Amino acid sequence: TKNRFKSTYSAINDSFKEIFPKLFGGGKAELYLTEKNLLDTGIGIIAKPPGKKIANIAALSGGEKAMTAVAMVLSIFKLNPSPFCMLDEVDAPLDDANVLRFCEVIKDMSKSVQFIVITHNKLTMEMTEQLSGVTMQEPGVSRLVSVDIEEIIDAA
Amino acid sequence: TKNRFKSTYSAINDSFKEIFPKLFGGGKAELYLTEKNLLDTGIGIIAKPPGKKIANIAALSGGEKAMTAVAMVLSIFKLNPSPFCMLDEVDAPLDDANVLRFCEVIKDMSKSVQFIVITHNKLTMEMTEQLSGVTMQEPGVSRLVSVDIEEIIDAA
Amino acid sequence: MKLKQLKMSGFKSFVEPSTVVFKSNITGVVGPNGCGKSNIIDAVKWVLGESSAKNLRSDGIVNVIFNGSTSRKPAGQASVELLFDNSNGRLTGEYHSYSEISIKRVMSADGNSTYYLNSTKCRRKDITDIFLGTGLGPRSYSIIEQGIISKFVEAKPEDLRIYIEEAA
Amino acid sequence: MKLKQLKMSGFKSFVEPSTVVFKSNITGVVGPNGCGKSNIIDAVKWVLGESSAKNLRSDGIVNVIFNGSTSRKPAGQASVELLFDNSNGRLTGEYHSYSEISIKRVMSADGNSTYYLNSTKCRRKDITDIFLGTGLGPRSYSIIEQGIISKFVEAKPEDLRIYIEEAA
Ligand SMILES: Nc1ncnc2c1ncn2[C@@H]1O[C@H](COP(=O)(O)OP(=O)(O)OP(=O)(O)O)[C@@H](O)[C@H]1O
Ligand SMILES: Nc1ncnc2c1ncn2[C@@H]1O[C@H](COP(=O)(O)OP(=O)(O)OP(=O)(O)O)[C@@H](O)[C@H]1O
Ligand SMILES: [Mg+2]
Ligand SMILES: [Mg+2]
Repeated sequence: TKNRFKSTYSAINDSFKEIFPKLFGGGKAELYLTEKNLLDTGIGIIAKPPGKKIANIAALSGGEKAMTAVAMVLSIFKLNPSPFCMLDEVDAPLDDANVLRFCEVIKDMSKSVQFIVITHNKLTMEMTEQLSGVTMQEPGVSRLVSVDIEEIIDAA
Repeated sequence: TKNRFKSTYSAINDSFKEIFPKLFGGGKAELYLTEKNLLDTGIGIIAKPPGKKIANIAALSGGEKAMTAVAMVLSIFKLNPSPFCMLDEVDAPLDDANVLRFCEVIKDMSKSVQFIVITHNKLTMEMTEQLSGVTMQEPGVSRLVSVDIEEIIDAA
Repeated sequence: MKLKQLKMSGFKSFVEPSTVVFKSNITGVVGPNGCGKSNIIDAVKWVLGESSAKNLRSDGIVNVIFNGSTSRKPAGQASVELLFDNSNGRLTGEYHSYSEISIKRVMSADGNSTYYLNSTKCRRKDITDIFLGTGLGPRSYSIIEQGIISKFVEAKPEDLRIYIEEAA
Repeated sequence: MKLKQLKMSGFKSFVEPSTVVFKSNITGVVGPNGCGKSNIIDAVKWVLGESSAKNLRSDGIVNVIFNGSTSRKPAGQASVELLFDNSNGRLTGEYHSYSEISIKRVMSADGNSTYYLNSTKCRRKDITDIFLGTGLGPRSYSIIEQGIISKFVEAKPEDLRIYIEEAA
């Protein structure tokens, strides 16, 4: 199981090193092992947003943390892709520039993975290929409606 | 101290009952005491968004929870107003309709309280009377710049 | 293997039979606060076998059944079905040759759940077994609930290790 | 009592002397992710006497001092000042008659902090005492950090009680 862990860890680390700069438009990040002994070791994260010194994860901002976490999730996903990936408002803390890069990365991975993204962000809505609306016209009762993306953007 | 607790509790509860429907555009909410004995009791929250049955707080949605929490904070604030109130991206989980009601309530209270609101939401930016921009043109170094609200809205 | 449809009825706020059709590779789900978007995620976790009420944001496992509104009575049962297209034969094992896979869970007000695999009754374990190795499950990293994304990077190193091992 | 200005220098990413002037009753603070907005909230909590590094999102109390960038060396000290307009005499006690109140905290690389009240050295307790009864303090309900708003409603009843008692 030691070798299995080692190969899983390094595969995820390779994806993480690749996806992080795509999400941040630069910078670098990687995982590291906290102990020499593979059986006991924990896994830490080093992240360096573009132009900044290497930061302890706790010092990152709200948006930087969310983007780093998305990079982690997508790296695990690349190793062992499940039939679909569901993301519930992960773009909430992001500014427009980061939302656009997030969308780029999702669009790129959607060639081999099916994404279902819950969002209130109009930029993310525009990236999707299909929108499914949920309404509660009748109080307490959810219904599904088809949504025309132009409608949403104009109503903004 | 028993009487002090009782009067604090009921003052906050009165404000909470008033602010919640303003934020939600209807519905009702209140606090309740979990025990008869004033010295040991905890405080619970009952919230009923408009048109819904009374919900256990845990069943509320992300946006409903944030709005209920804002109502709580502002109720405590009314009892014992401090010189200013700082809110860091509390509008992140809200849809446009809730952001607009949130802004109404903040604007209303700003007659007697000074608010400092950190946000990425353009509707909230438009509600403010003054915008203070923070940039990091030089990597790792924050600077303050004056911001023209039209600039932000147009750039969106 | 592609997700084609999600059918819900009597599950949380989806009291009426409702079907989400996934026609493309990126589907956005939109709507006002409290309208039922995150309930869709709960429905998917539930049909995949989630047994903890807390992980379904509910105060009791039976409470995922529609508990009524100002104008409707509570429902008698909850039912959720996921329909997959397996024409590329991605699933291994006995279901390899099926071109369509449907998993369904129905729960009555007494709390008893019945699971179905392509309309045949089966055990919960049969459902979780199908997806073994594909990374899908009620608590899998491929379903990110609302508000928890940053926990991934705030986890302690020994917890992050467990997380990554599960994924392998 | 109104907040008029916040001055920072050498505090976190605000290495250059920076002043936020509060001209109105609703000030919006905007800017891209990671530019330093939440650091402003940390600066206010710090000058009000916050002593826990964890509550300042820092891995050590000395680490609130600017720790350098790709082109600058770390700073030698951090300094934050809050300037209040007290012309309405809201503050009770000995400072009742002052029309302007300034509180300042300076910390050097050895971790020692010095507090000033209207440019006169004072103790941390003098700062916390001024605001007693006004609801303001480093952990007061009037400063809501990023991402924690919903914790207010998720708290257990006995914790919510403690919260409300502190506010009284
Ligand atoms: N068993 C149930 N029966 C009926 N309604 C329920 C049940 N469980 C939860 N709900 C309702 O579902 C609503 C929450 O829906 P959900 O969390 O999916 O909202 P959302 O669309 O994700 O909103 P947001 O954008 O704020 O996150 C609550 O208002 C709650 O009353
Ligand atoms: N002591 C320090 N010296 C220099 N920079 C620091 C220090 N402490 C934190 N920082 C930097 O400050 C940045 C975080 O700033 P902050 O959390 O204020 O961002 P923000 O504007 O709130 O972003 P978001 O919109 O994502 O919440 C981090 O990138 C971190 O590198
Ligand atoms: Mg939700
Ligand atoms: Mg922030």
